Amino acid sequence: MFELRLVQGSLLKRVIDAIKDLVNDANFDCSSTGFSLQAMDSSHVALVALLLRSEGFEHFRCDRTFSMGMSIANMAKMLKCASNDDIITIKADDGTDTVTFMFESPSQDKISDIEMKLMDIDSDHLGIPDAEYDAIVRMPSSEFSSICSSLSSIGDTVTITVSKQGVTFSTKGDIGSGNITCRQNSSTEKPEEATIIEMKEPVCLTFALKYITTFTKATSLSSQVTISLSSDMPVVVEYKIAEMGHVRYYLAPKIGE
Amino acid sequence: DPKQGNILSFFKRK
Repeated sequence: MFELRLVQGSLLKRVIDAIKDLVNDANFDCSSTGFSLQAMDSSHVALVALLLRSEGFEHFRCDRTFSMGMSIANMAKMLKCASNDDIITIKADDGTDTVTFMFESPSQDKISDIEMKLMDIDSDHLGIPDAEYDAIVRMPSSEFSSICSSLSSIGDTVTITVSKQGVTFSTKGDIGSGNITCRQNSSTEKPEEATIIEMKEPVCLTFALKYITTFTKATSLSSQVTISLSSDMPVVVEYKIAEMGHVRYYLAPKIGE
Repeated sequence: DPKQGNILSFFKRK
């Protein structure tokens, strides 16, 4: 028996919106720890790791550890039946090949029961080593999204350079080039507007903008984004989900000439 | 042009 209840149902809608353009199908891992997922995009360039801890749910019951294979696109279609202020309950029984979503309006005057077919998905978990990063940038997620969107209209790649001067996002395309530098700004009264740069070593890495732009679909989940960089390693772009967990995206860099 | 890396060359299957 697996059952979880999330009063803030819009959170699940936003989580699925944040991964649906990157991942087609995925196994959701259910355990007493929570509801989690690790999945790569079809070209194995990016990986997304989602964690929603059991403590963050109003009700969470998971009698045994198991995985539910779901099409993310189909899940997004099912979640379209939920209003933003609905309470969402997800239920699955042992040995069945369906999952049930129940959407309740806050005043309990409308209840939707949606059943979705599960899938058999063959997927391996990847071991992500705990790493010390050369540089960690924390900045407003809306700012990061806007920078990625602006640079996307000029070029296909973004080079992220962290130095004493700050963090620079640069691109080059047929029509020209652009670079945007953000300096550390921790003096703001609003912590969500701060830009904080922790640098052990200067770092410069190039990434495909089409993936980074997809990651910014998670912007509504968190006011801040954390970008962790090390030379010749995948970047980690993390959006924390308050009191629940996180969505982390890993993207392999472009290498060599 | 630089080549796109693959995530599987950094993180191994468990």
